[in-house]
Parts: sequence; C-alpha cells; structure tokens
Amino acid sequence: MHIWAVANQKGGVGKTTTTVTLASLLGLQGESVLVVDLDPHGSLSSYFGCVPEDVEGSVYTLFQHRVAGKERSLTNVIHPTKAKGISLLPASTALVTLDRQLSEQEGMGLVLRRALELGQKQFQHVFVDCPPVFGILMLNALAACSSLIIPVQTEYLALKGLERMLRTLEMVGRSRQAPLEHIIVPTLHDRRTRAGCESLEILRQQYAGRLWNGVIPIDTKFRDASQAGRPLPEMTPNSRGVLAYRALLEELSRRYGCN
Amino acid sequence: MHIWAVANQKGGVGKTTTTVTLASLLGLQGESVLVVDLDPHGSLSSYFGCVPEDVEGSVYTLFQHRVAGKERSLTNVIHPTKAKGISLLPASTALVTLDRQLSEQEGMGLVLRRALELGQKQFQHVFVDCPPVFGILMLNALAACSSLIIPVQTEYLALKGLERMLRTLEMVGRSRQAPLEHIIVPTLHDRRTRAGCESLEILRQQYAGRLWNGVIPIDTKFRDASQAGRPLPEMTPNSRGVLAYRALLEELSRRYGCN
Ligand SMILES: Nc1ncnc2c1ncn2[C@@H]1O[C@H](COP(=O)(O)OP(=O)(O)OP(=O)(O)O)[C@@H](O)[C@H]1O
Ligand SMILES: Nc1ncnc2c1ncn2[C@@H]1O[C@H](COP(=O)(O)OP(=O)(O)OP(=O)(O)O)[C@@H](O)[C@H]1O
Ligand SMILES: [Mg+2]
Ligand SMILES: [Mg+2]
Repeated sequence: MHIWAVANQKGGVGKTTTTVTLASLLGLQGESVLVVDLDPHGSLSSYFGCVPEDVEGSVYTLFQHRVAGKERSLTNVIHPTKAKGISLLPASTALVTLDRQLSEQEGMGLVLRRALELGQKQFQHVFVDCPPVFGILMLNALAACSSLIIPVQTEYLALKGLERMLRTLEMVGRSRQAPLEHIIVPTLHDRRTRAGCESLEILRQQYAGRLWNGVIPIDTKFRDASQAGRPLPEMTPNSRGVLAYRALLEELSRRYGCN
Repeated sequence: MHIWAVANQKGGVGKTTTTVTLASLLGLQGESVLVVDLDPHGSLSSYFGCVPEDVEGSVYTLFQHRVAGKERSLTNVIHPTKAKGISLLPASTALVTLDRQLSEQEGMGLVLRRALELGQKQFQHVFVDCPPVFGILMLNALAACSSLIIPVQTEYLALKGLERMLRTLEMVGRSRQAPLEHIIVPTLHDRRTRAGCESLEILRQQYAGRLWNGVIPIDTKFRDASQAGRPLPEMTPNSRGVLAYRALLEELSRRYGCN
C-alpha cells in the first residue's frame, strides 16, 4: 500500500483536485483507493457528497479513540463513494479544534499513520488531502505518508509560499529517519500569461530534480466536475486536465513504483 | 477608522488580492491605510517585500507583549511599503504556533483589537487579511473588525465552503453584542463557463441582501502585479479587475460609509 500526502500551506493551488483526479485514474484502472480528508473545511468530503458537519465516523473519530485509549479501528469511518474504486475517510468540522486540544499530548502526530496500518489489505493506494495550514493534521499526514505531492500554482505568491513549505518539510524531516520523498507539481498553469511562463521557468531552475517536468494546465472542466460531484476522469477522460494528470501518474509510478 | 476583515476558510479565493487592491484604491485617493497579515504563510507580507521568516516586529510581537503582560504598543511593528498610502503590519511564520500555545489563556481573542485601538489617529482604514483556517487568528480578526468581506470563488466547492463560513460566523457572532456586518463578494468569476454562471445564480438566490450585486472577473493581470510586488491599481488602473474592485469600493462606501 502506497500512501501519498498532498500538501501546501498556500490555499487554492489544486490539492483537493489533485487528490480526486489521481485517485480516480487509479480507481478506473481497477485499483482500490482510499482518500482521506484532513481539511476541517471538508472540500474533499463535500466533493463526494459527505457533509462534514454531521458525518458519523470521520478522521476526528480516530483522534477521539486515541485520546480515550481505545483500540485502533477503521470500522465505521470509511464511507463508500459513487466514484469507481474510491472509498472516503471524511473530515468533520470538529477537526478544527484539534490543534488547541491535543498538541501537548504525546503521540498525537501518529494517529493517522497507526490507523492506516489497519487498511493494508483493503487498499492499494491512499491519498491524504491536507488543509492549507501547518498544524497537527498536516503533521499526521507527513508522518503517515510514503511520499508527498506538493501542488504549486505557477505564479509569484505561490512560489514564495513554496520556499516556506519546503522549509517546514526540512524541519519535520529531522524527526523522521529518512528525508521525506517529495515531488513538486506545477498546477493551474496558464501558458498565455508572461507571469505563468516566468514562474514555471523559475521553478525549473530552482527545483530541478524535485520538480515534475510536466504541468497541469488550467482546464475549466474541473469546475464542472466538482459541481457534478464526479471526478473529471469519469466525466471527460480526454480533457486537457485529465491527460496531464495521467502523465503525472506515469511519472509517479516510475519514481515510486506505486502501481 | 474603519476596520475590515477579509476572510474565508476556503483557500485561494482572492483574500489577499482583495486586501491589496482595495487598500491601494484608497491609498491612491490620498487615504492612509494599514494592511494586517494574519496568515502564518505570509502572502500579504511577501507581496510587499517583507519576509515572514525573519521580520523584526510583526503581529506575533503583539501576542508576545500580551503574554508577557507588557503595555500595548504599535511601535516597531508597522512597516512602510512602496505602495502609495499603505503601511503593513506583517505576519511572521511563528504565528503558526499560536493556536497550540495560547488558546487556553484568557483574552487572547482581543489582542489585535486592543492593539489597533492605538492606531486610530494614524490610519483611516485597516484591512485584515485572514488565513484559510478557523482559529485564534481569525477570531482576532472577527473581534477587531467593524465589518467583514467574504470573497467566494464562483464555483461549487467554494459555495459549499461558504455555508460553513457563515455558520462559523453565527457561532462567533453570539459572543459579540451585535451580529457582524458582512458582504459576500463573488471573485475569480469566469463568465465563459456554465459552472461559473450557475454558481453565481445560486449565490444570488440564496444570499440576496448579503451579496454584492457585482462580480470580480478573472483578470490575469493580477498575477503580473503580484510578481512585480505592486498593487494592480498602481500598474494598470483601467484593467477589468481594478474597475470591478473600484465598483465594489463604491458599494462598500454606500453600505458602511467608510470614506
Ligand atoms: N487545473 C485546473 N484548472 C482549472 N481549475 C482548477 C484546476 N485545478 C483546480 N481548479 C479549481 O481551482 C479551485 C481550487 O482548487 P482546489 O480546491 O483543488 O485547491 P486546494 O489547494 O485544495 O484549496 P484549499 O487550499 O482550499 O484546500 C477549485 O475551484 C478547482 O475547481
Ligand atoms: N480576479 C482575479 N483574476 C485572476 N487571478 C486572480 C484574481 N484574484 C486572485 N487571483 C489569483 O489567484 C490566486 C489566489 O489568490 P489569493 O492568494 O489572493 O487568494 P487567497 O484567498 O488569499 O489565498 P490563501 O487561501 O492562500 O490565503 C493568486 O495567484 C492570485 O494572483
Ligand atoms: Mg483543498
Ligand atoms: Mg491569502
């Protein structure tokens, strides 16, 4: 089982879209995929029709069990979705209180990692969608994952944000045995703008080796897909955006052998 | 002095862009404006050339003073910018630790409000840019502001997120004397897509009265502006995006008499 985290502290760079699209491409190939929503705002959960305000059994339940000293368990927290091959471990809005309540307690960074160990036989791939802020939820994702995808919009503010994200990673990496494998993915790329092309050029110069050599272009069909609550690979498999994510998945398989 | 908060828990909806553009339009009219960066990721600070990792004097300083029981003060935390009429109270990356450290302590939701009281004579307008997550920093913004601007991208996931944002507001509103005046602003609107137009229609039906009747269109010049570190009203005053924000400012003046 390969566990991916999808993270960036900058908001609106395509974390949720990347999670849904890659999971769907693998699901359509017959693989069994779990998507995990660590964002208290619950975009990923809403995408699959789950309501973070009143969901029974969610990521929050895992933390409640840990605090109560109960046995680890994935029962009642994994929900089916209408998308082929995809199951969901949803967020609940209560997650927003975690940083305040829990961070002084020991071992709270490993709750997700220990819970996902129980899913080894059930799922071949897990994608963890992170909130746009550093805290106990992102720490859980970085501790649980085998590798990390960092979507970055090809524009100036997002590049500045990337430096900060990589510094955070270094800080966290010191407490792991091995540094965390990561790949930077240029998203929402608009090749008609000068700023877009210049930002991509800067990325290619500063982060060679850690940067995917392709780009995810702007494709307005992603908005239609989220409105329909269906992954774009199921709706329009040959759209520009889907073809780009298919190429990304091939690169990920080469680098990490996840198929 | 009128204090605006710009907030939405959904990432990438144009909070920072709205802050910079409205502040610049007022600054170019000769008004004196303070912009406050509450996002530990520091987009607004980076925009004006301030580096959140090593800035001396920031929002974090205000909390340190409060915890140490020191006198409130705005000395050494307000930085000049190259933009006409705009001063900056920057973020520092240390802000990310606040939720864990402080929230059990009393009165931590009023640090910003008490500090901004000291700026009454110096500034006519204050814009507070919020992080895309609910926590002690957003609480400070909601407690300090006279009214709230909620940018919402005209697409499905963002609409779902708006419901959650308004529920959060209701929850916070109960601890204030009067409910917080707010206006919902449709942003990043792409009138060529079906999803964009349908989302706008849903907004107009569900939130009439609280919704601005205009839209901020997609304008790629905003990316050029952030790359140049200058507000778009200074670079291209008659671009589509600036004209739309100018119309928004007129509406804000009508509603809240802020001029
Ligand atoms: N390649 C793309 N082309 C066009 N639109 C896109 C693309 N990728 C994402 N989007 C749109 O951009 C918006 C932001 O994407 P998304 O919600 O996936 O970002 P995020 O990083 O998960 O945001 P948050 O920080 O709130 O978690 C959404 O409206 C989504 O539909
Ligand atoms: N009207 C617009 N037209 C085109 N691009 C825009 C517009 N408004 C914002 N943008 C771009 O969209 C991206 C997101 O905007 P911005 O950073 O202001 O959002 P935000 O809500 O502050 O994000 P965060 O959640 O990370 O704080 C930026 O690249 C910005 O340049
Ligand atoms: Mg997301
Ligand atoms: Mg911002």
